[in-house]
Amino acid sequence: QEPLTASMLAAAPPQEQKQILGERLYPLIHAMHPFLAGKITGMLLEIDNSELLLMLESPESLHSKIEEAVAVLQVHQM
Amino acid sequence: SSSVNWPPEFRPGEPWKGYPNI
Repeated sequence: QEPLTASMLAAAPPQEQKQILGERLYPLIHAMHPFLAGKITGMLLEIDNSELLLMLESPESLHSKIEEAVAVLQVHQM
Repeated sequence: SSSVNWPPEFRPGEPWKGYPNI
């Protein structure tokens, strides 16, 4: 799969941009948290597209965001 | 509470029902 670029994303309508980002993020998140992947992806899609693009290129920052999201989700579900 | 359904769940292959970037 070719890397997602800002110009590829900008060519799509806003709602579709989140869809595209979600399709890229979901498998990465699913590998770490199979049961929470849908919810975590939903949370991360609230982040700016430009930041999501950077996260897709940087596994470390993606992982730390995922852990942050899991912590928020666990508190939220209590 | 309206927050019960937060966050919206992403399902691969289905149209995203959440909010677009503002």
